[in-house]
Amino acid sequence: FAATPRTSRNNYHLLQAYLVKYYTKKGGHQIGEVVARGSNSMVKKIKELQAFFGLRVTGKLDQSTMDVIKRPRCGVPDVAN
Amino acid sequence: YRLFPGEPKWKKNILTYRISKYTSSMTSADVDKAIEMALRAWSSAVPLNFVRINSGEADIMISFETGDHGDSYPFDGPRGTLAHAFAPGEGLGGDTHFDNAEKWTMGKNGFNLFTVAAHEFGHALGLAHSTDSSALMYPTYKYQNPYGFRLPKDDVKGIQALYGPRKTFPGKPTVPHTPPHSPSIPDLCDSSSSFDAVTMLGKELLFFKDRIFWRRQVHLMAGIRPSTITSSFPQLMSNVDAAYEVAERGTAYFFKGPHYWITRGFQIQGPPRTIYEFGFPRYVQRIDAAVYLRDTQKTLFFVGDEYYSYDERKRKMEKDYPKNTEEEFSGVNGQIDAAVELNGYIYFFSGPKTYKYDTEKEDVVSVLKSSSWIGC
Repeated sequence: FAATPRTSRNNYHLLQAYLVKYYTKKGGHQIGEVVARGSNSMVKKIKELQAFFGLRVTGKLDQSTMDVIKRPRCGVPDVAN
Repeated sequence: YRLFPGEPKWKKNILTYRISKYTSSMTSADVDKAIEMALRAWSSAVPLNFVRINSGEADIMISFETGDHGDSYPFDGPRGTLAHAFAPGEGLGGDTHFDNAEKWTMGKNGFNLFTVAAHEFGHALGLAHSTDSSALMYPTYKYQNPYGFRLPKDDVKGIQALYGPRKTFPGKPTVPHTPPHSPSIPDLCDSSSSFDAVTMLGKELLFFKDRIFWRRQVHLMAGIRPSTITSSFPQLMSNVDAAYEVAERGTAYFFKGPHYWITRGFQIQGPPRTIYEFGFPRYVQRIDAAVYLRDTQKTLFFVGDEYYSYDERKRKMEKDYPKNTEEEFSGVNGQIDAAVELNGYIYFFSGPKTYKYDTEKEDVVSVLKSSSWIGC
């Protein structure tokens, strides 16, 4: 995905916000559970997003994934709470 | 299609909705219309009925909100998130919010409210996002033409997995859910339609059609005037499917979907009850017509092309029913929309015709124009 560093950064932030909003379960964790945060969990969520929208599952931020992220949509998470 | 975890669904068939906050980008009338059409997209597939209320807490509270609006799911300004809705349940359950920062329209210039509302009501009824890109429940926006909209197969499968299919009868289509204010008066003089229900109530005959009913003295044609159902029976709120009166008890019964209400005169007595108390099988979701026969003290209930007989003395459904209506009532053709007994005759309303049936001769003795009852 050829892009300037700045665009890449913006896209990354967009993706991060998107994954938090639509691919993160709210309040689903029991007290004491350790939740992994960081790149691995993000890759997992990107894969989940790509699988949901029928995209090629790469776990990477590519153009088709960005296209999906920029579409107007419903605010209900795709991973149901 | 996908359901929410735990598969939450509504445990009742009549759901109330209320639009508590409007948007400035559309007229209120257009919002009402888009919402009503969006609800109808679902009620045409499953045995759910939506009734609008204008005050108090409805099952589905609808509002246009901006930014953080107190439900932990803030809106984000133009584009991005357009709306969200909560799965069935108490409190926030079923509630549907639209981002007021969007430009909402009835057409394509902006976001089509019908399209988004229909999607959101899928959530409010228990559907999660579908991975099928042709489904209404796919999460990203795709314009849908409100006129002639048909629920995609995936969504029909999903919603029927929760509520089962809607049983439809030929000649009695799904009742339109028009807003309660300023209802249009059906032009019965110039149409081929019939009445939804007809009953005696005291010394008057009542004729129901959509949200309107006409009152007339049995032997007088003068002074027949339409009025809204809500003005006399606020609890019924809109159309009724069937009605009958047991004059000896001074009690009348009004049916709407799987529920009925008891009245004494025009006073409704208590909350609605379910028609299954009469002994109907569960697959019966609504009654088309009902008539009480004074001599036998039995009430006939017409459902599709069959009828049931209910013994009012024993308060029990009779055995060996349902029976085929056309086979048992010689000369009566077509589905029965309404029925009433008058001067020893049963009048069967079927479309634009009323059959005057003589119970002794066991035959139709004349056929009238249905609209003639209200002076046409």
